[in-house]
Amino acid sequence: MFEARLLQGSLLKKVMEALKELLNEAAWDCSDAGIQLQAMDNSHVSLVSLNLRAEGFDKYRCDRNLSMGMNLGSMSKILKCASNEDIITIKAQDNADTVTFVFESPDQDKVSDYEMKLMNLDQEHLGIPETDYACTIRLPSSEFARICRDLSQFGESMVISCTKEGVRFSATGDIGTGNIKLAQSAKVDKEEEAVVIEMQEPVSLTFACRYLNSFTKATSLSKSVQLSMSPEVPLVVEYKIEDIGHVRYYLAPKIED
Amino acid sequence: KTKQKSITSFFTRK
Repeated sequence: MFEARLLQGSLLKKVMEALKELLNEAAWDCSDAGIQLQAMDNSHVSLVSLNLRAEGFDKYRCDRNLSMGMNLGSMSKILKCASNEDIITIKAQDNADTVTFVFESPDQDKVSDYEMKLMNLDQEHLGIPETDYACTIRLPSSEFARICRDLSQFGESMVISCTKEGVRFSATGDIGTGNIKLAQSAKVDKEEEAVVIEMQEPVSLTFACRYLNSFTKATSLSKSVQLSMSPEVPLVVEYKIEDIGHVRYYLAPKIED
Repeated sequence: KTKQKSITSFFTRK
């Protein structure tokens, strides 16, 4: 028996938004530690890793590990039937071929349940090596979304360059060049509005704008986002999900041919 | 000219 009840159901709705543009289907791996999902996009350029800890749920029960293959388009349709205020419970029997989503209104006067067929997915998990990144940049998530949107107009690729002074995002294309420089915040009233840079060595890498824009679908999950970079390895874009977990996106760089 | 790398060239299959 698997059962996970989330008081703040809107978080699951937001998680869905953060996944569905990149992934058509994915396996939700459930254990007593919580729910994890790891999947590559169709082109195998990026990897999404979601972690929702058991402690973050109001009620969590997982008698035996199970992997639920879900069509994210279908799951998204179902989650659209939940109100933002609803409490959401995900339920499945052991070895079941369906999963049930239960939505309760806050005052319990409306309860809906939706059963969805599970899929058999050929799972391919990748081992992500522990990396000490040369640069980590924390910035407001809305700012990052704005930068990705603005620079996408100029070209397919964006260069992210980080030095001690700040971080520069650049894109070049037929109409010209765009450069956005963000300095490390000197003094901030609110932690989540800060730009904070930790740097061991300067790094400059090129990434496809298309994927970065897809990652920013997670913006509503967190006020800030963390970018981690090292020379010639994938970028990590991490959004924390309140007290329950995180979604991380890994994006392979573009390298000089 | 830059070439898009695949994520599988950095992370190994388990």
